[in-house]
Amino acid sequence: SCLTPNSAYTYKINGSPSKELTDINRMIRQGGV
Amino acid sequence: AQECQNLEVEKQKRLKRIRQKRTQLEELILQQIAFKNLVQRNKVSETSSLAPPPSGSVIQLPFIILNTDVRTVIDCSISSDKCEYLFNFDNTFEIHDDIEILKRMGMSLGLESGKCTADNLIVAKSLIPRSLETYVIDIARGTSQ
Amino acid sequence: AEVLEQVEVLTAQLCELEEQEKELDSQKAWLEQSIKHMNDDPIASRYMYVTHEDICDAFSGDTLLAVVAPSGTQLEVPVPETGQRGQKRYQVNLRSTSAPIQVMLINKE
Repeated sequence: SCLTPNSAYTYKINGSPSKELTDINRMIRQGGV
Repeated sequence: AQECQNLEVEKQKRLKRIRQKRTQLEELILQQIAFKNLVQRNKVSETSSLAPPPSGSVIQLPFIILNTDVRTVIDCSISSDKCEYLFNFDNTFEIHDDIEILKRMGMSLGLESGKCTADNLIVAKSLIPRSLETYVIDIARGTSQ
Repeated sequence: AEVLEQVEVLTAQLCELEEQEKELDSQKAWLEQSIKHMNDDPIASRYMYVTHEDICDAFSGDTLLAVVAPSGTQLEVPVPETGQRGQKRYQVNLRSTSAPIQVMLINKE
């Protein structure tokens, strides 16, 4: 996923591939490690 | 020999790009099938119930779903124009897009999980143009990549 | 002679791969157009909805938030921070520039 300056993951509805949500879910599961 | 090596590098690059584009094409095929199936199902459902579902009971596409444990405390701030939301969770959550939900509902006929029956394969092929049939057959057989 | 032959084989393969890639590009463009047409078609798009029951059946025992937002709405998920007492704080920020966002709480019984 593209990281914004304050190290946040971003996703655009109807615009980004589903894979970016997969990355976000993995990051959340890992507690942001 | 140098030219041969350069061509080999170019060939590997092209093969990689083709694999990526084929994966994207297959995802679009699943989307097309899922959307058409959803429209078909809702049309049949409304015809049999002779009325559209109550507006508060349906969720229009596009949407995303945030799911979290029932015990999670969720704090939500909303801007006055409802164009900005900030959610705070005290536990992990997951985010799923509408295509993921349609797949879970079986709208893509099990193609994405290699569980497409022969009958469903016939339905799937009827929802896309003939030129894409070979891709659907490959996806169903799991031979696509 | 062997290397020259290899160069000829690779050149032919590259031409064939180029054709494959062009076909994939055109198939993708056609499909994207077809899906966009479905989304823009007032009749088909009226039937592009799911029921709360569909959502609940897709997940077991969770709290579910359905976010209906216009295409292009930006979702931002910062890397979770750890509070003083070691608890983690998870955040989601939604920002639309074209129309209001609707959020529904679909809680399990």
